[in-house]
Amino acid sequence: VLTKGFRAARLRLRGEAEITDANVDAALRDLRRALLEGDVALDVAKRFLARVKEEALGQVVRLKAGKGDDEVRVTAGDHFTRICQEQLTALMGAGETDLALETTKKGPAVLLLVGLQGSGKTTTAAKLARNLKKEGRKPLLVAADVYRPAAIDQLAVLGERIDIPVYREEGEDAVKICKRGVAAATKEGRDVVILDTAGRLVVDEPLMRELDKIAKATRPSETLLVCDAMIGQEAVTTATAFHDRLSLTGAVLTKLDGDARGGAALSIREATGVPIKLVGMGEGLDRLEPFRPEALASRILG
Amino acid sequence: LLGRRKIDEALLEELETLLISSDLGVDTTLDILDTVRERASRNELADASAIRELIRDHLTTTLEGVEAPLTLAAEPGPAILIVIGVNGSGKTTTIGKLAFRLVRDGKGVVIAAADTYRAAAAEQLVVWGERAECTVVRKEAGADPAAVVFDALAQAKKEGADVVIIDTAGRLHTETNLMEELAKIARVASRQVPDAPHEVLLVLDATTGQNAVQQAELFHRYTGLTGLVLTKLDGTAKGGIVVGITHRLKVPVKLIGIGEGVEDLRDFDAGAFIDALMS
Ligand SMILES: Nc1nc2c(ncn2[C@@H]2O[C@H](COP(=O)(O)OP(=O)(O)OP(=O)(O)O)[C@@H](O)[C@H]2O)c(=O)[nH]1
Ligand SMILES: Nc1nc2c(ncn2[C@@H]2O[C@H](COP(=O)(O)OP(=O)(O)OP(=O)(O)O)[C@@H](O)[C@H]2O)c(=O)[nH]1
Ligand SMILES: [Mg+2]
Ligand SMILES: [Mg+2]
Repeated sequence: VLTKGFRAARLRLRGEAEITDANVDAALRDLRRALLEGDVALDVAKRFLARVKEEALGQVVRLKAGKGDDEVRVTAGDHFTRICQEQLTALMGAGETDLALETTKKGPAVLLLVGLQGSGKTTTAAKLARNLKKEGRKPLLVAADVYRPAAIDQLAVLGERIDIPVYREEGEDAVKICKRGVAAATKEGRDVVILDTAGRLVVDEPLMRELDKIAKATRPSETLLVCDAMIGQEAVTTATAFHDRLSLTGAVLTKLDGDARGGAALSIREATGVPIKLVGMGEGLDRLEPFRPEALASRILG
Repeated sequence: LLGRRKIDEALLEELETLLISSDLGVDTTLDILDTVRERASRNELADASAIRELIRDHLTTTLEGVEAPLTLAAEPGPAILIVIGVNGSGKTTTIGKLAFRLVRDGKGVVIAAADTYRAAAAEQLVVWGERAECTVVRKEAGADPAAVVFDALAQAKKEGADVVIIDTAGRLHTETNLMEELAKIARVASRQVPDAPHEVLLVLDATTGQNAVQQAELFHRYTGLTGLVLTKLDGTAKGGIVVGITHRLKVPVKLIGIGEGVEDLRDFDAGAFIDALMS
């Protein structure tokens, strides 16, 4: 079995005393393979490699000039590994995993969940509601997916499981349902509203417009992209499209309990600046956790 | 992109971008580029359009080489199709579309709602059964999926149905107990009808990245795959993951999903797929 990817980079530099112009390019090619196999978008990977190269060679220069006393003298392999891990972690995390949940004079905080079909929005909506309830909040779930068969039933069943009310209507106007859901929450003293919307393609203009209208009507304090951790090269196109339309405040990466490397975490953050706030770690409603960049960094590197 | 340009490193880099961005993966992309470089070095490629042909042929060989139609009849019947895959890939929707097509083509279909786990899974399938105008056999939430299969086969016998399609709960291939549950469902089918299951279809979301390779390998190991279904091809994703999977496991893509409506199902057409991939 050929050693490829990140392990190959480490092995390649193992015999070397330090990172040099000569050996860094070969190590970067190994790193590149690791990132692409980990589903980091190609352009994102290229920009990241440039950063790593600059940082690696820059640190060596500083060490030689005696100015790198905070950079411990280690072998080239360990040095390269540490730089990769640090750069990835720094890029992906700035500790912004908190949700904006303040109620206003106008009413409850509104969280809007959006994303592609099947990414985990409905499940994540229920998980969020459950966590907020545990923190002493009074959430209301709003079933705004009027297209998918039994989508409303699905959210209603989940709501029942965690004893959280679900606002639903028989109608087919998602925008009205969201508006009236927020009004109902205000009236009933619910202090945070979670809007579960239908999955949609970014190329479906009418459905993207529907989201524009929902956002305009409900003024969410959080607009979260719910994204499957196993998504491939389309992560940037997808995140960029939603972000350009809605100004995303965060992303949730779901199904991270599998073995997908989750390169989308880097792609989304690097290409749009949107922070990953939460990760889905299972189908159970207690399986939603704050995003931890260091953990995802080593996972992406493989 | 690929007209009458001469072949140089810049062109190869553009090609690499095209192939990687289509989720073909590093290994498949490198295989293709190595072949291109080797042929170019022997002056066997006149220009960029010759490269396009080479890549088309390479992909066509892989995808058409294992092509096989869907098994929709069995003697004795019914033909049993089990639909499997990770969470949210499009299994339930695909079954609804397939049932609709088969009923319209005059076949008797029974659907087994063997996802007894996820909230409102059976309810979702019941709606599709109404659209397709066929029986959906279900049990209460939490029931043993194998029991649903058993009941569905009994119903199929009663109706003289030609085809039974079994919907299963989404599951990550890394969950061993869930994978063994799937193997058990297949065994139950095989004991009821000779040669069953006649199809074991892995449903893959076209937006999936390289994890699709692990998905295919594990599902294949536990149940044996007879075909792939690639869904959500109406989006921006090219679904290049199927190339490497087909190459390694020799399992053909049989169907594609191109939307959420009842008629948004097509037989796999390698030529059209490759055209879209290379565009
Ligand atoms: N293993 C695992 N499964 C998950 C996770 N989140 C959601 N799922 C499963 O993924 C599938 C899809 O979840 P949904 O919540 O229905 O996804 P959705 O985005 O609402 O789907 P649409 O409304 O059709 O767009 C279901 O089987 C969920 O149980 C997760 O973190 N881990
Ligand atoms: N655009 C598009 N959406 C699709 C396609 N196939 C399925 N979907 C959507 O993807 C989402 C998930 O589909 P399901 O059929 O519930 O997927 P599943 O694999 O049964 O999900 P679980 O049972 O939860 O594992 C739904 O919103 C479907 O409408 C397709 O070909 N194109
Ligand atoms: Mg949903
Ligand atoms: Mg399903």
